[in-house]
Amino acid sequence: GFYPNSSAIPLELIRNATGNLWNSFLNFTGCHVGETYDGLYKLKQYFQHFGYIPETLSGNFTDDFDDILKNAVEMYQRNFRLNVTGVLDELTLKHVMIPRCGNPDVVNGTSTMHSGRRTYEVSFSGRSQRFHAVKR
Amino acid sequence: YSLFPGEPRWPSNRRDLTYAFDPRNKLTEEVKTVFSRAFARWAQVTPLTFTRVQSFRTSDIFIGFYAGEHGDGEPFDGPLRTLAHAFSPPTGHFHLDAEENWIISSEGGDGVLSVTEAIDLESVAVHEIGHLLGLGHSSVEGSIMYPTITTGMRKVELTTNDVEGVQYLYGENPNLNGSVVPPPSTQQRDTGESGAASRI
Repeated sequence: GFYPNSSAIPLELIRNATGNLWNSFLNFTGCHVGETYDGLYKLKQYFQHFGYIPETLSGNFTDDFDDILKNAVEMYQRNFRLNVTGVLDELTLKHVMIPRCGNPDVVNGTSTMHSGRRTYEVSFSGRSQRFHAVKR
Repeated sequence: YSLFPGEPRWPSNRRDLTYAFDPRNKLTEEVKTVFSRAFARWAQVTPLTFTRVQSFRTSDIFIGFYAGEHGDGEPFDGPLRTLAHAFSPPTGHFHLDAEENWIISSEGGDGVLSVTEAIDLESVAVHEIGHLLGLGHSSVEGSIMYPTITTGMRKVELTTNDVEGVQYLYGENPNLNGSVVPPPSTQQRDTGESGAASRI
């Protein structure tokens, strides 16, 4: 629905918007590799949806906090400039809960968010030789 | 800023782009005007132009609000969580979750997070248009192309990070006389009046 401001939103719509599935991810605060946690497969599905776990892996995940999830958490933390620990700390999970764009952050296993690099092709006239230079 | 793999962009002979809305949505003029404002922000810094047309089938960009599964294998998920997605050039598809509580005023709501379940439509539109033009997500938190948006928050001004990215793809707006300087991409930008919710 479309509203001129948030106070115009009917209360019952507000109520049914609060049951945000992603809020339940906060229950995984402190979870780390090597353990098994009830319902963790949902968080793996989240990370796969946004590209942090390869599409090639089938979507029926276990609740094991395995290396695949640890790598995904670390890449997520790196992308969003959080502490890169691989552990599901509260700050990371609070970030995961924020509404967002559906486009993936990671494409074909490569995070593009940190690239920031631009490649210049510089040609020195007369020598038709091309050099690649990278701006950091 | 980042780009889609292969750096796809609208070809040089297609820079005057048209956009249309899915007629099934029966959107009001007020809602459509939010998108006009959003497109104008990108037009201001590039040689691109965006014109709204009636024909949803022949426009360059197709905009629609859908709930759940809507044919592209990326179903929406109800209020909050995933808000919208858009495809890289020259595909032109721009989909938004019909089940969100969208704030359409040009002020983007009251700015106070009394209702955390509301989303500023223009903020999301400016972000997704960045994808339609070829930009990926940016890790700079204050930028428009940062993947997340705090509910109740309005973020519609292009930052230097966004402008640098889109001008890498298309160059500058030849008519831009430099009087408009985008704000820097700083973390403070996202605090708004209330600020607390976005200072995680």
